[in-house]
Amino acid sequence: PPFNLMKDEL
Amino acid sequence: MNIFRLAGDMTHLASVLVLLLKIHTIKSCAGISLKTQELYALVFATRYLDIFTNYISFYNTIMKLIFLGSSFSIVWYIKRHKIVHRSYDKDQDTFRHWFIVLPCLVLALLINERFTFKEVMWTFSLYLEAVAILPQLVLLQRTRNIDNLTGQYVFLLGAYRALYILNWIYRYFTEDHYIHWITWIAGLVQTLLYADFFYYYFQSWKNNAKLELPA
Repeated sequence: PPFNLMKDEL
Repeated sequence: MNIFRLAGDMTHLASVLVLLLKIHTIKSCAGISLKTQELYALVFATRYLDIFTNYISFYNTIMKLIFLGSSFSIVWYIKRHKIVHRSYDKDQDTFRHWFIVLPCLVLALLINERFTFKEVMWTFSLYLEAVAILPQLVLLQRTRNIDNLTGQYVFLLGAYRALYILNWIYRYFTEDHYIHWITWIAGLVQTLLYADFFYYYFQSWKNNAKLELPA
């Protein structure tokens, strides 16, 4: 997955 | 989304709601460290920079808005509200919290996943969140007795990150290449900082005694 989608946590 | 992360987010939400409820209903912030609240506002401000550029889900955006709104309004209440600010004990809340902001920033510049502004800010927010509770724990040690709501606030705040650790373990085993050492280590340090508080919190809960921290 694209890098920023890895930041899906709060 | 897994049950551990949802439980963690709900616990985190409960912690800020308990605090807002306490301050808003009894119009007092006795026992609450303004420094910790300022650090948390900074944590959310630097972590959610991409709130409008990187849409993950409706839930994600709503929760970010709630955390941003609640943390800044808690700081406003303690600093500006005509009644609440009178119960703020600035002589006891003396932790020099800006001294921990700088090392977190330097560390974020040195150890990060990508050297971009947003990524460094995001990493900074992780390191800062790990130590943001320190002024509050120092204040609790000083003021000794803890009123129920403050104790519940700190407990829920510690519990949310402990649940996130379970979430990271779950995601590590269920998703390929889900590896975030920086997040995991910062989260572990954060939870360990609460360890002694948890111990005394459970002791008081078991003996049904008032929560007291040793000097």
